[in-house]
Amino acid sequence: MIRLRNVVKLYRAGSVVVPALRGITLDIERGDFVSIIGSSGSGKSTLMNIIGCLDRPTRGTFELAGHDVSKLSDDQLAYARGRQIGFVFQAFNLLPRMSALEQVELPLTYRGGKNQRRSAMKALADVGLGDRMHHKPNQLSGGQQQRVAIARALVGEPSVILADEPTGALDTKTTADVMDIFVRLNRVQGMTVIFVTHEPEVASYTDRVIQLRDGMIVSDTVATSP
Amino acid sequence: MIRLRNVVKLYRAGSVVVPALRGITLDIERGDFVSIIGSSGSGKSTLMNIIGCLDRPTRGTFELAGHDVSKLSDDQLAYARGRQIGFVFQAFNLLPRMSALEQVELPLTYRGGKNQRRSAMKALADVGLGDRMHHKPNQLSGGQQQRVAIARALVGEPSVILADEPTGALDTKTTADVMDIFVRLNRVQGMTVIFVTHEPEVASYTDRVIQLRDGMIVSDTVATSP
Ligand SMILES: Nc1ncnc2c1ncn2[C@@H]1O[C@H](COP(=O)(O)OP(=O)(O)OP(=O)(O)O)[C@@H](O)[C@H]1O
Ligand SMILES: Nc1ncnc2c1ncn2[C@@H]1O[C@H](COP(=O)(O)OP(=O)(O)OP(=O)(O)O)[C@@H](O)[C@H]1O
Ligand SMILES: [Mg+2]
Ligand SMILES: [Mg+2]
Repeated sequence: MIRLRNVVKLYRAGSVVVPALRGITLDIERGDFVSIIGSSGSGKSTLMNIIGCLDRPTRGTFELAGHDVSKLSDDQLAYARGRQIGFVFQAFNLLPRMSALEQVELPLTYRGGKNQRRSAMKALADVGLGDRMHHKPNQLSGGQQQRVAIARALVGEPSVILADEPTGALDTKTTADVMDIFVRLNRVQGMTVIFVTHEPEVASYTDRVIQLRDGMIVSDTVATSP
Repeated sequence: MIRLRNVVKLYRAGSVVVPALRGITLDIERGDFVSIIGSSGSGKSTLMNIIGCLDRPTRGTFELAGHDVSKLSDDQLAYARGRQIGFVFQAFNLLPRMSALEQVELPLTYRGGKNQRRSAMKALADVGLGDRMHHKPNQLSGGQQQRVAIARALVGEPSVILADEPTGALDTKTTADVMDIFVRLNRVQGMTVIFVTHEPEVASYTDRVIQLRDGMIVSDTVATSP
Protein backbone atom coordinates (compact mmCIF):
# COMPACT_ATOMS: atom_id res chain seq x y z
CA MET A 1 0.00 0.00 0.00
CA ILE A 2 2.88 2.36 0.91
CA ARG A 3 6.13 1.44 -0.78
CA LEU A 4 9.34 3.45 -0.56
CA ARG A 5 12.49 2.39 -2.39
CA ASN A 6 15.82 4.14 -1.68
CA VAL A 7 14.11 7.44 -0.91
CA VAL A 8 16.52 10.33 -0.46
CA LYS A 9 15.55 13.82 0.67
CA LEU A 10 18.03 16.66 0.48
CA TYR A 11 17.29 20.12 1.84
CA ARG A 12 19.31 23.19 0.97
CA ALA A 13 19.89 25.86 3.63
CA GLY A 14 22.00 28.54 2.01
CA SER A 15 25.00 26.77 0.49
CA VAL A 16 24.72 23.77 2.79
CA VAL A 17 22.96 20.55 1.79
CA VAL A 18 21.20 18.70 4.60
CA PRO A 19 20.59 15.02 3.80
CA ALA A 20 17.44 14.57 5.88
CA LEU A 21 16.72 11.08 4.44
CA ARG A 22 19.60 9.03 3.10
CA GLY A 23 17.98 6.05 1.40
CA ILE A 24 14.74 4.77 2.95
CA THR A 25 13.31 1.45 1.82
CA LEU A 26 10.03 0.55 3.50
CA ASP A 27 6.73 -1.29 2.97
CA ILE A 28 3.60 -0.57 4.96
CA GLU A 29 0.47 -2.62 4.29
CA ARG A 30 -3.20 -1.75 4.73
CA GLY A 31 -4.25 -2.10 8.33
CA ASP A 32 -0.72 -1.86 9.74
CA PHE A 33 -0.19 -0.03 13.04
CA VAL A 34 3.31 1.38 12.94
CA SER A 35 5.34 3.80 15.02
CA ILE A 36 8.43 5.65 13.84
CA ILE A 37 10.89 6.63 16.55
CA GLY A 38 14.26 8.36 16.52
CA SER A 39 16.06 11.30 18.01
CA SER A 40 15.33 14.95 17.28
CA GLY A 41 16.45 15.74 13.74
CA SER A 42 16.68 12.11 12.61
CA GLY A 43 14.22 12.63 9.71
CA LYS A 44 10.87 11.47 11.11
CA SER A 45 8.76 14.47 10.04
CA THR A 46 10.50 14.52 6.66
CA LEU A 47 9.56 10.87 6.13
CA MET A 48 5.96 11.52 7.23
CA ASN A 49 5.64 14.47 4.86
CA ILE A 50 6.70 12.27 1.95
CA ILE A 51 4.37 9.41 2.90
CA GLY A 52 1.57 11.96 3.37
CA CYS A 53 2.19 13.39 -0.13
CA LEU A 54 3.00 16.82 1.30
CA ASP A 55 6.51 16.71 -0.11
CA ARG A 56 8.35 14.76 -2.80
CA PRO A 57 11.56 12.72 -2.54
CA THR A 58 14.74 14.13 -4.08
CA ARG A 59 15.56 10.61 -5.34
CA GLY A 60 14.04 7.15 -5.08
CA THR A 61 10.49 5.95 -5.64
CA PHE A 62 7.31 6.18 -3.62
CA GLU A 63 4.17 4.24 -4.51
CA LEU A 64 0.85 4.77 -2.81
CA ALA A 65 -1.81 2.11 -3.44
CA GLY A 66 0.14 0.94 -6.49
CA HIS A 67 0.55 4.39 -8.10
CA ASP A 68 3.96 5.94 -8.60
CA VAL A 69 3.46 9.22 -6.78
CA SER A 70 6.18 10.97 -8.82
CA LYS A 71 4.00 10.52 -11.90
CA LEU A 72 1.02 12.29 -10.32
CA SER A 73 0.44 15.99 -10.87
CA ASP A 74 0.15 18.28 -7.87
CA ASP A 75 -3.63 18.27 -8.33
CA GLN A 76 -3.84 14.48 -8.37
CA LEU A 77 -1.59 14.38 -5.33
CA ALA A 78 -3.81 16.85 -3.49
CA TYR A 79 -6.86 14.78 -4.36
CA ALA A 80 -5.30 11.55 -3.06
CA ARG A 81 -4.26 13.38 0.09
CA GLY A 82 -7.69 14.88 0.69
CA ARG A 83 -9.53 11.62 0.23
CA GLN A 84 -7.23 9.01 1.67
CA ILE A 85 -5.00 10.55 4.26
CA GLY A 86 -5.62 12.21 7.59
CA PHE A 87 -2.57 14.11 8.85
CA VAL A 88 -1.89 15.32 12.38
CA PHE A 89 0.93 17.86 12.10
CA GLN A 90 3.70 18.17 14.68
CA ALA A 91 2.87 21.89 14.97
CA PHE A 92 -0.92 21.28 14.69
CA ASN A 93 -1.31 23.84 11.86
CA LEU A 94 -4.69 25.11 13.01
CA LEU A 95 -6.27 28.09 11.26
CA PRO A 96 -6.09 30.97 13.75
CA ARG A 97 -9.48 32.58 12.99
CA MET A 98 -11.67 29.47 13.04
CA SER A 99 -13.27 27.87 16.05
CA ALA A 100 -12.45 24.26 16.92
CA LEU A 101 -15.77 23.14 15.42
CA GLU A 102 -15.22 25.01 12.14
CA GLN A 103 -11.69 23.56 11.82
CA VAL A 104 -12.95 20.03 12.25
CA GLU A 105 -15.84 20.52 9.83
CA LEU A 106 -13.56 21.86 7.12
CA PRO A 107 -12.35 18.51 5.66
CA LEU A 108 -15.99 17.36 5.44
CA THR A 109 -17.10 20.35 3.41
CA TYR A 110 -14.65 19.29 0.73
CA ARG A 111 -16.14 15.81 0.69
CA GLY A 112 -19.74 16.92 0.67
CA GLY A 113 -22.35 14.72 2.30
CA LYS A 114 -24.75 15.22 5.18
CA ASN A 115 -24.37 15.54 8.92
CA GLN A 116 -21.12 17.42 8.74
CA ARG A 117 -21.76 19.47 11.85
CA ARG A 118 -22.82 16.41 13.81
CA SER A 119 -19.75 14.39 12.73
CA ALA A 120 -17.49 17.28 13.69
CA MET A 121 -19.16 17.62 17.10
CA LYS A 122 -18.76 13.90 17.71
CA ALA A 123 -15.08 13.95 16.71
CA LEU A 124 -14.45 16.78 19.18
CA ALA A 125 -16.42 15.06 21.94
CA ASP A 126 -14.39 11.88 21.34
CA VAL A 127 -11.18 13.76 22.21
CA GLY A 128 -12.75 15.41 25.26
CA LEU A 129 -13.36 18.83 23.75
CA GLY A 130 -17.16 18.86 23.73
CA ASP A 131 -17.12 22.01 25.87
CA ARG A 132 -14.48 23.83 23.82
CA MET A 133 -16.11 23.73 20.38
CA HIS A 134 -16.47 27.44 19.91
CA HIS A 135 -13.00 28.37 21.14
CA LYS A 136 -10.44 29.63 18.66
CA PRO A 137 -6.90 28.23 18.85
CA ASN A 138 -5.58 31.09 20.99
CA GLN A 139 -8.35 30.32 23.47
CA LEU A 140 -7.24 26.73 23.82
CA SER A 141 -4.42 25.13 25.78
CA GLY A 142 -1.54 23.41 23.93
CA GLY A 143 -2.96 19.95 24.49
CA GLN A 144 -6.44 21.10 23.46
CA GLN A 145 -5.05 22.48 20.19
CA GLN A 146 -3.36 19.15 19.59
CA ARG A 147 -6.64 17.35 20.13
CA VAL A 148 -8.42 19.63 17.64
CA ALA A 149 -5.74 18.66 15.10
CA ILE A 150 -6.40 14.99 15.88
CA ALA A 151 -10.18 15.36 15.55
CA ARG A 152 -9.73 17.18 12.24
CA ALA A 153 -7.54 14.37 10.87
CA LEU A 154 -9.99 11.66 11.92
CA VAL A 155 -13.36 13.21 11.11
CA GLY A 156 -13.35 12.33 7.40
CA GLU A 157 -12.61 8.67 8.20
CA PRO A 158 -9.52 8.47 5.97
CA SER A 159 -8.01 5.09 5.17
CA VAL A 160 -4.55 6.16 6.36
CA ILE A 161 -3.78 8.26 9.45
CA LEU A 162 -0.36 9.88 9.69
CA ALA A 163 0.22 11.44 13.09
CA ASP A 164 3.43 13.33 13.88
CA GLU A 165 3.87 13.15 17.66
CA PRO A 166 0.10 13.27 18.28
CA THR A 167 0.38 13.02 22.06
CA GLY A 168 3.40 15.26 22.56
CA ALA A 169 1.44 17.94 24.38
CA LEU A 170 -0.82 15.60 26.37
CA ASP A 171 -0.64 14.33 29.93
CA THR A 172 -0.66 10.62 30.69
CA LYS A 173 -4.42 10.17 31.06
CA THR A 174 -5.32 12.19 27.96
CA THR A 175 -2.61 10.33 26.03
CA ALA A 176 -4.16 7.00 26.98
CA ASP A 177 -7.63 8.22 25.89
CA VAL A 178 -6.28 9.35 22.51
CA MET A 179 -4.32 6.11 22.00
CA ASP A 180 -7.52 4.13 22.69
CA ILE A 181 -9.12 5.98 19.78
CA PHE A 182 -6.26 5.11 17.43
CA VAL A 183 -6.24 1.47 18.57
CA ARG A 184 -9.98 1.19 17.96
CA LEU A 185 -9.70 2.79 14.50
CA ASN A 186 -6.97 0.33 13.61
CA ARG A 187 -8.40 -2.86 15.13
CA VAL A 188 -12.11 -2.26 14.46
CA GLN A 189 -12.14 -0.12 11.31
CA GLY A 190 -8.93 -1.41 9.76
CA MET A 191 -7.44 2.06 9.40
CA THR A 192 -3.72 2.11 8.56
CA VAL A 193 -2.12 4.13 11.37
CA ILE A 194 1.42 5.51 11.23
CA PHE A 195 2.74 7.51 14.18
CA VAL A 196 5.86 9.42 14.90
CA THR A 197 6.54 9.38 18.59
CA HIS A 198 9.45 9.83 20.93
CA GLU A 199 7.57 8.26 23.84
CA PRO A 200 8.28 4.54 24.32
CA GLU A 201 4.88 4.03 26.03
CA VAL A 202 3.12 5.30 22.92
CA ALA A 203 5.25 3.15 20.61
CA SER A 204 4.35 0.12 22.73
CA TYR A 205 0.71 0.40 21.59
CA THR A 206 1.73 -0.31 17.98
CA ASP A 207 2.53 -3.63 16.32
CA ARG A 208 5.69 -2.49 14.63
CA VAL A 209 8.41 0.02 15.51
CA ILE A 210 10.70 1.56 12.89
CA GLN A 211 13.72 3.41 14.25
CA LEU A 212 15.39 6.23 12.31
CA ARG A 213 18.87 7.60 12.91
CA ASP A 214 20.45 10.33 10.76
CA GLY A 215 18.00 9.76 7.92
CA MET A 216 18.37 5.95 7.76
CA ILE A 217 16.27 3.10 9.11
CA VAL A 218 18.39 1.33 11.73
CA SER A 219 15.79 -1.16 12.94
CA ASP A 220 12.30 -2.36 11.98
CA THR A 221 10.81 -4.61 14.66
CA VAL A 222 7.48 -6.39 14.74
CA ALA A 223 5.95 -7.00 18.18
CA THR A 224 5.46 -10.71 18.62
CA SER A 225 2.62 -10.72 21.15
CA PRO A 226 -0.92 -10.80 19.66
CA MET B 1 10.59 35.90 45.57
CA ILE B 2 7.40 34.79 43.75
CA ARG B 3 4.30 35.11 45.89
CA LEU B 4 0.77 34.44 44.68
CA ARG B 5 -2.24 34.89 46.96
CA ASN B 6 -5.68 33.67 45.86
CA VAL B 7 -4.95 34.32 42.20
CA VAL B 8 -7.94 33.92 39.92
CA LYS B 9 -7.86 34.07 36.12
CA LEU B 10 -11.06 34.21 34.14
CA TYR B 11 -11.14 34.08 30.35
CA ARG B 12 -14.10 35.03 28.23
CA ALA B 13 -14.84 33.10 25.05
CA GLY B 14 -17.96 34.65 23.60
CA SER B 15 -20.55 34.68 26.36
CA VAL B 16 -18.88 31.88 28.32
CA VAL B 17 -16.52 32.52 31.22
CA VAL B 18 -13.70 29.97 31.61
CA PRO B 19 -12.21 29.96 35.13
CA ALA B 20 -8.69 28.90 34.14
CA LEU B 21 -7.28 29.55 37.66
CA ARG B 22 -9.61 29.39 40.62
CA GLY B 23 -7.56 30.66 43.55
CA ILE B 24 -3.85 29.93 43.49
CA THR B 25 -1.75 30.55 46.61
CA LEU B 26 1.91 29.77 46.14
CA ASP B 27 5.42 30.79 47.29
CA ILE B 28 8.53 30.09 45.26
CA GLU B 29 11.91 31.14 46.68
CA ARG B 30 15.15 32.09 44.93
CA GLY B 31 17.03 29.00 43.82
CA ASP B 32 14.00 26.70 43.93
CA PHE B 33 13.69 23.98 41.28
CA VAL B 34 9.98 23.36 40.79
CA SER B 35 7.85 21.45 38.34
CA ILE B 36 4.16 22.07 37.70
CA ILE B 37 2.18 19.07 36.47
CA GLY B 38 -1.47 18.52 35.65
CA SER B 39 -3.72 17.37 32.85
CA SER B 40 -4.30 19.17 29.59
CA GLY B 41 -6.38 22.29 30.28
CA SER B 42 -5.73 22.33 34.03
CA GLY B 43 -4.26 25.86 33.95
CA LYS B 44 -0.48 25.32 33.82
CA SER B 45 0.32 27.70 30.94
CA THR B 46 -2.06 30.28 32.38
CA LEU B 47 -0.20 30.13 35.71
CA MET B 48 3.19 30.39 33.96
CA ASN B 49 2.05 33.41 31.95
CA ILE B 50 1.09 35.20 35.17
CA ILE B 51 4.33 34.30 36.97
CA GLY B 52 6.26 35.38 33.85
CA CYS B 53 4.48 38.78 33.81
CA LEU B 54 2.99 38.07 30.38
CA ASP B 55 -0.54 38.27 31.73
CA ARG B 56 -2.25 39.69 34.80
CA PRO B 57 -4.54 37.95 37.31
CA THR B 58 -8.25 38.74 37.23
CA ARG B 59 -8.24 38.75 41.07
CA GLY B 60 -5.71 38.10 43.82
CA THR B 61 -2.18 39.40 44.32
CA PHE B 62 1.13 38.57 42.74
CA GLU B 63 4.44 39.85 44.11
CA LEU B 64 7.72 39.43 42.31
CA ALA B 65 10.86 40.14 44.39
CA GLY B 66 8.73 42.04 46.89
CA HIS B 67 6.95 44.27 44.34
CA ASP B 68 3.21 44.09 43.85
CA VAL B 69 3.07 43.44 40.14
CA SER B 70 -0.43 44.92 39.79
CA LYS B 71 1.05 48.30 40.74
CA LEU B 72 3.62 48.20 37.92
CA SER B 73 2.92 49.83 34.59
CA ASP B 74 3.15 47.76 31.43
CA ASP B 75 6.56 49.30 30.75
CA GLN B 76 7.89 48.45 34.19
CA LEU B 77 6.52 44.94 33.78
CA ALA B 78 8.22 44.56 30.40
CA TYR B 79 11.49 45.76 31.92
CA ALA B 80 11.32 43.27 34.81
CA ARG B 81 10.49 40.55 32.34
CA GLY B 82 13.32 41.38 29.98
CA ARG B 83 15.93 41.56 32.73
CA GLN B 84 14.93 38.88 35.15
CA ILE B 85 12.98 36.20 33.38
CA GLY B 86 13.78 33.75 30.61
CA PHE B 87 10.67 32.16 29.14
CA VAL B 88 10.45 29.01 27.02
CA PHE B 89 7.00 29.07 25.43
CA GLN B 90 4.91 25.94 24.89
CA ALA B 91 4.61 26.88 21.20
CA PHE B 92 8.25 28.14 21.02
CA ASN B 93 7.19 31.53 19.50
CA LEU B 94 10.19 31.79 17.20
CA LEU B 95 10.38 34.66 14.70
CA PRO B 96 9.89 33.06 11.28
CA ARG B 97 12.35 35.17 9.30
CA MET B 98 15.35 35.02 11.65
CA SER B 99 18.00 32.33 11.75
CA ALA B 100 18.53 30.36 14.97
CA LEU B 101 21.61 32.45 15.75
CA GLU B 102 19.79 35.76 15.25
CA GLN B 103 16.90 34.63 17.47
CA VAL B 104 19.24 33.71 20.29
CA GLU B 105 21.22 36.95 19.99
CA LEU B 106 18.11 39.08 20.16
CA PRO B 107 17.68 39.20 23.98
CA LEU B 108 21.34 40.20 24.30
CA THR B 109 21.03 43.19 21.98
CA TYR B 110 18.49 44.64 24.40
CA ARG B 111 20.94 44.23 27.26
CA GLY B 112 23.94 45.64 25.46
CA GLY B 113 27.37 44.32 26.34
CA LYS B 114 30.09 42.55 24.38
CA ASN B 115 30.46 39.11 22.95
CA GLN B 116 26.82 38.76 22.03
CA ARG B 117 27.47 36.62 18.97
CA ARG B 118 29.82 34.37 20.90
CA SER B 119 27.37 33.90 23.79
CA ALA B 120 24.59 33.06 21.32
CA MET B 121 26.79 30.53 19.51
CA LYS B 122 27.70 28.89 22.81
CA ALA B 123 24.05 28.71 23.91
CA LEU B 124 23.14 26.98 20.65
CA ALA B 125 26.11 24.60 20.87
CA ASP B 126 25.06 23.72 24.45
CA VAL B 127 21.71 22.43 23.15
CA GLY B 128 23.34 20.52 20.29
CA LEU B 129 22.54 22.98 17.50
CA GLY B 130 26.05 24.15 16.65
CA ASP B 131 25.54 22.98 13.07
CA ARG B 132 22.07 24.52 12.64
CA MET B 133 22.84 28.15 13.51
CA HIS B 134 21.94 29.63 10.18
CA HIS B 135 18.72 27.70 9.70
CA LYS B 136 15.40 29.52 9.93
CA PRO B 137 12.59 27.92 11.93
CA ASN B 138 10.98 26.28 8.90
CA GLN B 139 14.33 24.64 8.16
CA LEU B 140 14.47 23.06 11.60
CA SER B 141 12.79 19.99 13.04
CA GLY B 142 10.25 20.39 15.87
CA GLY B 143 12.72 19.42 18.55
CA GLN B 144 15.37 21.72 17.06
CA GLN B 145 12.93 24.65 17.18
CA GLN B 146 12.23 23.83 20.80
CA ARG B 147 15.94 23.89 21.56
CA VAL B 148 16.35 27.28 19.87
CA ALA B 149 13.60 28.55 22.20
CA ILE B 150 15.50 27.10 25.17
CA ALA B 151 18.81 28.65 24.10
CA ARG B 152 17.11 32.01 23.62
CA ALA B 153 15.63 31.87 27.13
CA LEU B 154 18.97 30.97 28.74
CA VAL B 155 21.46 33.13 26.83
CA GLY B 156 20.87 36.30 28.85
CA GLU B 157 21.49 34.44 32.13
CA PRO B 158 18.19 35.47 33.72
CA SER B 159 17.63 34.89 37.43
CA VAL B 160 14.37 33.01 36.81
CA ILE B 161 13.70 30.49 34.06
CA LEU B 162 10.08 29.63 33.24
CA ALA B 163 9.84 26.74 30.82
CA ASP B 164 6.45 25.52 29.54
CA GLU B 165 6.95 21.87 28.56
CA PRO B 166 10.55 22.48 27.39
CA THR B 167 11.21 18.85 26.46
CA GLY B 168 7.83 18.03 24.91
CA ALA B 169 9.25 17.67 21.40
CA LEU B 170 12.48 15.93 22.40
CA ASP B 171 13.51 12.28 22.43
CA THR B 172 14.83 10.64 25.59
CA LYS B 173 18.52 11.33 25.04
CA THR B 174 18.05 14.96 24.01
CA THR B 175 15.67 15.44 26.96
CA ALA B 176 18.35 14.18 29.35
CA ASP B 177 20.93 16.56 27.81
CA VAL B 178 18.58 19.54 28.20
CA MET B 179 17.65 18.57 31.76
CA ASP B 180 21.36 18.41 32.65
CA ILE B 181 21.63 22.05 31.55
CA PHE B 182 18.72 23.10 33.78
CA VAL B 183 20.07 21.12 36.73
CA ARG B 184 23.48 22.77 36.36
CA LEU B 185 21.97 26.26 36.10
CA ASN B 186 19.98 25.61 39.26
CA ARG B 187 22.62 23.86 41.38
CA VAL B 188 25.72 25.74 40.22
CA GLN B 189 24.38 29.18 39.27
CA GLY B 190 21.47 29.29 41.69
CA MET B 191 18.94 30.06 38.95
CA THR B 192 15.31 29.71 39.99
CA VAL B 193 13.83 27.15 37.58
CA ILE B 194 10.10 26.54 37.14
CA PHE B 195 8.94 23.95 34.65
CA VAL B 196 5.63 22.84 33.34
CA THR B 197 5.82 19.23 32.31
CA HIS B 198 3.52 16.31 31.78
CA GLU B 199 6.39 13.81 31.84
CA PRO B 200 6.98 12.21 35.25
CA GLU B 201 10.66 11.55 34.41
CA VAL B 202 11.21 15.26 33.86
CA ALA B 203 9.36 16.18 37.08
CA SER B 204 11.61 13.75 38.96
CA TYR B 205 14.64 15.98 38.27
CA THR B 206 13.09 18.79 40.33
CA ASP B 207 13.00 19.24 44.12
CA ARG B 208 9.35 20.11 44.32
CA VAL B 209 6.26 19.11 42.33
CA ILE B 210 3.09 21.20 42.27
CA GLN B 211 0.02 19.52 40.80
CA LEU B 212 -2.83 21.50 39.23
CA ARG B 213 -6.33 20.23 38.55
CA ASP B 214 -9.09 22.43 37.11
CA GLY B 215 -7.29 25.63 38.02
CA MET B 216 -6.50 24.69 41.64
CA ILE B 217 -3.38 23.37 43.36
CA VAL B 218 -4.21 19.87 44.59
CA SER B 219 -0.78 18.92 45.91
CA ASP B 220 2.60 20.54 46.55
CA THR B 221 5.26 17.97 47.40
CA VAL B 222 8.91 18.46 48.26
CA ALA B 223 11.27 15.62 47.36
CA THR B 224 12.95 14.43 50.53
CA SER B 225 16.17 13.00 49.08
CA PRO B 226 19.12 15.43 48.79
N1 LIG C 1 -7.92 33.06 25.79
C1 LIG C 1 -8.69 32.10 26.31
N2 LIG C 1 -10.03 32.20 26.25
C2 LIG C 1 -10.82 31.23 26.77
N3 LIG C 1 -10.37 30.13 27.38
C3 LIG C 1 -9.03 29.96 27.46
C4 LIG C 1 -8.12 30.92 26.92
N4 LIG C 1 -6.86 30.46 27.14
C5 LIG C 1 -6.97 29.29 27.79
N5 LIG C 1 -8.28 28.99 27.98
C6 LIG C 1 -8.82 27.81 28.68
O1 LIG C 1 -8.25 27.83 30.00
C7 LIG C 1 -7.94 26.49 30.41
C8 LIG C 1 -6.49 26.45 30.89
O2 LIG C 1 -5.63 26.65 29.81
P1 LIG C 1 -4.07 26.41 29.93
O3 LIG C 1 -3.46 26.80 28.62
O4 LIG C 1 -3.54 27.11 31.14
O5 LIG C 1 -3.98 24.84 30.17
P2 LIG C 1 -2.69 23.90 30.32
O6 LIG C 1 -2.73 23.27 31.65
O7 LIG C 1 -1.44 24.64 29.94
O8 LIG C 1 -2.98 22.76 29.25
P3 LIG C 1 -1.98 21.95 28.26
O9 LIG C 1 -1.31 20.92 29.11
O10 LIG C 1 -2.96 21.34 27.29
O11 LIG C 1 -1.04 22.91 27.62
C9 LIG C 1 -8.21 25.58 29.22
O12 LIG C 1 -9.36 24.82 29.48
C10 LIG C 1 -8.41 26.51 28.03
O13 LIG C 1 -9.41 26.06 27.15
N1 LIG D 1 13.61 23.10 5.01
C1 LIG D 1 14.74 22.60 5.54
N2 LIG D 1 15.94 23.09 5.16
C2 LIG D 1 17.08 22.59 5.71
N3 LIG D 1 17.14 21.61 6.61
C3 LIG D 1 15.98 21.09 7.03
C4 LIG D 1 14.72 21.56 6.53
N4 LIG D 1 13.72 20.86 7.15
C5 LIG D 1 14.34 20.01 8.00
N5 LIG D 1 15.69 20.14 7.92
C6 LIG D 1 16.68 19.36 8.65
O1 LIG D 1 16.45 17.98 8.31
C7 LIG D 1 16.67 17.16 9.48
C8 LIG D 1 15.46 16.27 9.70
O2 LIG D 1 14.34 17.05 10.06
P1 LIG D 1 12.98 16.40 10.57
O3 LIG D 1 12.02 17.53 10.78
O4 LIG D 1 12.55 15.31 9.66
O5 LIG D 1 13.42 15.75 11.96
P2 LIG D 1 12.56 14.98 13.06
O6 LIG D 1 13.09 13.61 13.17
O7 LIG D 1 11.10 15.15 12.78
O8 LIG D 1 12.94 15.76 14.38
P3 LIG D 1 12.05 16.17 15.69
O9 LIG D 1 11.93 14.92 16.51
O10 LIG D 1 12.92 17.20 16.34
O11 LIG D 1 10.74 16.71 15.21
C9 LIG D 1 16.92 18.11 10.66
O12 LIG D 1 18.28 18.02 11.01
C10 LIG D 1 16.55 19.48 10.15
O13 LIG D 1 17.43 20.51 10.62
MG1 LIG E 1 9.57 16.17 13.71
MG1 LIG F 1 -0.14 24.51 28.35
